[in-house]
Amino acid sequence: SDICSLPFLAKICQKIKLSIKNSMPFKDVDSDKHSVFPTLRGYHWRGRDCNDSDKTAYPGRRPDNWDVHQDSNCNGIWGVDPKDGIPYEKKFCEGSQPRGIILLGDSAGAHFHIPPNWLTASQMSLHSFLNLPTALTDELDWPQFSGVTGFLDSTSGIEEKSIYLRLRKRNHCNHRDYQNISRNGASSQNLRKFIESLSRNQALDHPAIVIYAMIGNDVCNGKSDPVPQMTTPEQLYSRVMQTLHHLNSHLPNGSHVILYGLPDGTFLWDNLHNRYHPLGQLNKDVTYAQFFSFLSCLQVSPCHGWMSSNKTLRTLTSERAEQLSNTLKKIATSEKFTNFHLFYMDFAFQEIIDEWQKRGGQPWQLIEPVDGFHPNEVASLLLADRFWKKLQLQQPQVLGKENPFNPQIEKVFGDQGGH
Amino acid sequence: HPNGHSCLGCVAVVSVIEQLAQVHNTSIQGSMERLCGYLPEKLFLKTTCDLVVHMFGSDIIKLLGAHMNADVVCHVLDFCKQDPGQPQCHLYPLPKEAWKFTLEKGRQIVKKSSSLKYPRSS
Repeated sequence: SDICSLPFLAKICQKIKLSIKNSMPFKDVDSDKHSVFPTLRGYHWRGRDCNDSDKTAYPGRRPDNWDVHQDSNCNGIWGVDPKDGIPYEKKFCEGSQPRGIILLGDSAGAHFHIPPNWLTASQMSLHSFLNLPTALTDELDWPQFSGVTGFLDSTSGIEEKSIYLRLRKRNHCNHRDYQNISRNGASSQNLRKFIESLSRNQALDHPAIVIYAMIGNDVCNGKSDPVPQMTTPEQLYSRVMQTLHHLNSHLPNGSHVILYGLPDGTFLWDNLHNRYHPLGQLNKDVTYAQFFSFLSCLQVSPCHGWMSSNKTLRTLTSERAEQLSNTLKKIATSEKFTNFHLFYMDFAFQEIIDEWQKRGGQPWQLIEPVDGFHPNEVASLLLADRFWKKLQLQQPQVLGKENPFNPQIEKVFGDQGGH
Repeated sequence: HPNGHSCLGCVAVVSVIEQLAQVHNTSIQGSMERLCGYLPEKLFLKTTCDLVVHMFGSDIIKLLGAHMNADVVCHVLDFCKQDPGQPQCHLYPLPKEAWKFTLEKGRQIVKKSSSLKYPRSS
């Protein structure tokens, strides 16, 4: 029954398991943590390698000798302008303060998504499962469409772009400098198991904007009594400080770290409980209340605390979430680090709901229909929009300046090699 | 629940099989073939589907044919199990007749089955 027990598959299975366990690219010939392969933690998750046989060439590094001979930072800009002999990287990027975007997140940040047409018989066709192999080898996450590091066009038609695409638009020298270091089930506690997969060389690379967004699993679990396992403010303080010290020893000077607060998840029950789940839409026989109850009974609920008919439990979960958000706020206002500035930002889902309703939408349309828990693509991109606007208003230096050479970069290098 | 995920998976798959038959007005056999036909060959997905149908298909046909829902089917096939002291987990409204009676009836139906004894967390 275990296909990996077949001798000729044992080696590849072992490699795949290691890749998933460490959140590192499965196919990475030069071991620089960047890949030319999409899934299995490849370029769907972090900037595509432009030379997978040279470990000194990878997205995010400062250019080697102004990239006269090769594109050492994979931003598609290299060579010398024949008109004046000046290297293009020097001409177009010097002084523009390029920077990368790195997300330390959970399934929401990785954009966990199960397409509803996988479960809806009336919509099912030969095309329904074409994306299943990609989804499975990306752990049912779709980071290439996520609100922080997404680089593919939105499937929901919403015009808002990811934070990465906005940084790229602001300064084309940021091309391909994104990393989605997220994992389903991630929390302040287990981040230490995969934070090593973050790729940044303090001496050689550009500064980065790091978003710490563990938005649920510190209060979410599937236990029949979820409270004992919830993270306490003291635990969170200690763990986040460990993470920040790790970042301070890895991030290039001039970086920025943003601690993202936790949401008030009572929104889920309030807006979904009496709506039909995709499995119940045909015969009108399964509501989200029943679905949540089934998940909790099996103890496989992603968040029993908020996905519960017990109002007291939902309220308690939100209270703990708020305490943890206040802890993050306290860290951001009282702790200082040499290599990065530290900020806090609320996960103000209500503002997203208000914006969506202004556009004629319904709150339930912001949640993944199959799991009834994760923010969907629309919500993620609206959150990215709000994040960007807040920073532009309050801390514009975090985003860097508009690069006046963007049009020339486009003229000379087109799409810079794409993604 | 040690086999919570396999129970959830089983109920979802059997629900889809049942609803495909309903939507396309076909037999359960036809619905299972249709579902496997929708799956790509990559990652052995279609092969795995055919294998699962080969192993469990005939019992699923009998049980759904006896108007049992996905909850009952997956308990009879042992993907869902109610351990002593654990609550009875079900997605759909409970059947009108007593759960234990329905379960026992289902077990009788498959008792004569040629299928293997179901490994617990298969």
